Amino acid sequence: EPAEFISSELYNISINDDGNLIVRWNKQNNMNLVQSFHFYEGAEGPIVEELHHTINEWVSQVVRIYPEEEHIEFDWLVGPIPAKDKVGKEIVTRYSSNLKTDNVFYTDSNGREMLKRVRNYRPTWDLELKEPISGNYYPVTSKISIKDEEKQLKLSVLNDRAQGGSSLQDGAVELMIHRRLLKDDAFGVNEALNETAFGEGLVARGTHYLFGGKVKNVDKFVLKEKELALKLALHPWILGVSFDWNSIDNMR
Amino acid sequence: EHLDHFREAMGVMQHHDAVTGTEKQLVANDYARLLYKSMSHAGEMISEAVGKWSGLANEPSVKVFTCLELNISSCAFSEQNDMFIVVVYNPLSRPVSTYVRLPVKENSYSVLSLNDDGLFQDMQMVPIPERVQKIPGRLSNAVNEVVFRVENIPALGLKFYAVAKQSREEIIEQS
Repeated sequence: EPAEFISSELYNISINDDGNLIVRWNKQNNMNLVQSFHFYEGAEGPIVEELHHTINEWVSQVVRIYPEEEHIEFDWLVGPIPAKDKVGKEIVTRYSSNLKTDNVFYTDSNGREMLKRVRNYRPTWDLELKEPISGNYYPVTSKISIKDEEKQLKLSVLNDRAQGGSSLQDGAVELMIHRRLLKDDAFGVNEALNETAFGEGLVARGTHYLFGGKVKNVDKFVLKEKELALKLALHPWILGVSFDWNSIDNMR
Repeated sequence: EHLDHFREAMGVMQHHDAVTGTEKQLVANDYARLLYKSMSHAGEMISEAVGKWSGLANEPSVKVFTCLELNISSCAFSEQNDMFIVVVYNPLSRPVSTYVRLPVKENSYSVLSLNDDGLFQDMQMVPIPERVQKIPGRLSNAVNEVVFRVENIPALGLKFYAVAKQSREEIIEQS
């Protein structure tokens, strides 16, 4: 029996040996909860500041800011997605802001111009969506944006690979970063999207750049975004050179 | 001849399933195999090009390595060598600045720019998150990354940096 515990007709709350708080529902034997504190590791320095953010056993990210860059870098890591519960999962990361966007968002067209998307709407017919989430998803090859026309604020997420994306609530954008499905969706491939490696679900790691702010000069803002998108899509190559040197001076 | 592998792979990748990723799993695996093979062949071309640009083309011991697993903070080359040169190539047609992250095993490294006077470069050691270190199949012992900024790489050009598993003070003392 734990030394420290409190209880009522409904709950029994105690602290286990690991120092975590356990809540048990007295009337539902199969329901309990653990409340615990965690910390995020941070790293600060002259070149980069980063925060290591763990969400659960299979989702985490590193958030980075650089003093000489205007964007925030999200280095996400997802997987192996558990499938023991027999539930297929599509993992999205959502950036929710306070911008008023009136159902409108923009996605790029294969890295070319930005196309206006309106939630639950198609320009040439009256739309009745049977699948309100996937029906509002669009391909995002390099960028998804939202704008607050009144405040003249813009928020963009740039991705390093093609992903599905949407804005399902005003002010929010989301991108699907990984998925593990256990059944075929019956749209033609005739197999479930369930990739495995080393006997487990696949682990995916990738990058998003979050860039936003006041649009004072549209041309300048768009140019900056374009440069950033190109830098992410066509990142400089890093190569190593080996040579018979034995000292730094020789190397110089 | 080496470039032909890439040409052929890019020819196959024009298929609409390859462009959109709607191919079957076995086909996706085959596309990955084709691209990987093409990239390995391209390594020799890159090696020749870097040799030419650096003026070391006639040195038989010069070898260029590509790190295809930098996305999971893994690079056998930077992990296994105590002293090496890093070449940063800009594939864009205008200058860019970027950050280089090199996975390493130890805690103390120095970076020198070989583009001007061999000056010490500002750099930072950053830990690799534990979850990244535990990615299934990741064959790497790197626990840290050396991070430094590369300013203004010329359009379609290169910049060279030396990385050593020695502190700045140790290098100065030796020199």
